[in-house]
Amino acid sequence: MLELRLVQGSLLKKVLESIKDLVNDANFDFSSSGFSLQSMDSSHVALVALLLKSEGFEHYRCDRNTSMGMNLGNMSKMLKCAGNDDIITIKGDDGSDTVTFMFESPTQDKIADFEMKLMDIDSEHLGIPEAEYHAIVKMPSAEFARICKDLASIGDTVVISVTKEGVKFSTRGDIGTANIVLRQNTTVDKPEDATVIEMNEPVSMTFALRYMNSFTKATPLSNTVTISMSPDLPVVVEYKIAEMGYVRFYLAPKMEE
Amino acid sequence: PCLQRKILDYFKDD
Repeated sequence: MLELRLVQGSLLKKVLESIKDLVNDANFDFSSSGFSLQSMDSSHVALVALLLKSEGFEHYRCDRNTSMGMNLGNMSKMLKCAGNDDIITIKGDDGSDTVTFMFESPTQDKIADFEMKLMDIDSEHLGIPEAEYHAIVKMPSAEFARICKDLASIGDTVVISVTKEGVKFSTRGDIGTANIVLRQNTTVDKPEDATVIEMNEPVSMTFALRYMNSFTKATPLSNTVTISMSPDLPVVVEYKIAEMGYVRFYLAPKMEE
Repeated sequence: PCLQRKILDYFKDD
C-alpha cells in the first residue's frame, strides 16, 4: 500500500517538467523515508537524481519499499491535467501494474482520478561517490538559465572556469566568442540574489550547452542553483526543493582529444 | 575537437 498526499501539487508538476525531456522512462523508488529516482539520459552523458522526502508530504504511507517504472512523458501528460493549486495524491497497491494520481481542487469541489499503466524498466543504478569539489558556485537560478540560453545562441559548448576573481562562462562559435564573468556578490537585499563562490582550487571544464539548457527547465523549482565542479568528476547542477529534497543533474565533461 | 565523456566513465554500477 502506497499513498502520498502532496498539498503543493504544483511542485510535482514542476519536477516532471524539469526532467521529462532528459529521461524517457524511469523507476520511482518509494520507501518510508521518501521517494527517489535516478536515471541517465539515452546517450549516457547526463544523469538526473531526484529526492523528495516524506516530511514534505501532508500524508505519506509506504508499507514496503517498492519501485514503479513510469514513462515520464505519459506521467507529465497526466499531471498537466492537475490544476496548479490542486492537491495531488499518488496511490499504488502491491503487485498492481498501475499507479493512480488523484487531483483535488483546493475547495474540494472537483476530484479527479487518473490511472496510469506502469512499465518494467531495466535500469542501472549507479553509485555516486561522495566528493570534495574544487569549486562550488551558488547563484540565482534565473541568472544561470539566462547565461546558458544566451551562450547557446553563439556556440555549442560552455567553458566554466572558477578562479578567485569569479566564475567565467565562455563559448565560441562561427559568428564569434562570448565571455560572461560573475563576481562573488553577497551584498544583496535578498539572499537568493547572491552569487557565492567557494573555491578550494581553480577549475576549468567544458560542457555541452544543450544539456545545460535542458537542466535549466528546473528553474521554477528554486530561486538558486548550485554548480559543483572537480576536474575528474561530472559537474553537479543542483536545484533544491524547499524542505523536501532536490533535483540534481550530473553532466560528464567534454575533454580535449 | 572535444570528446564527450560518459557518466559511466565516472560512476559505476551499484
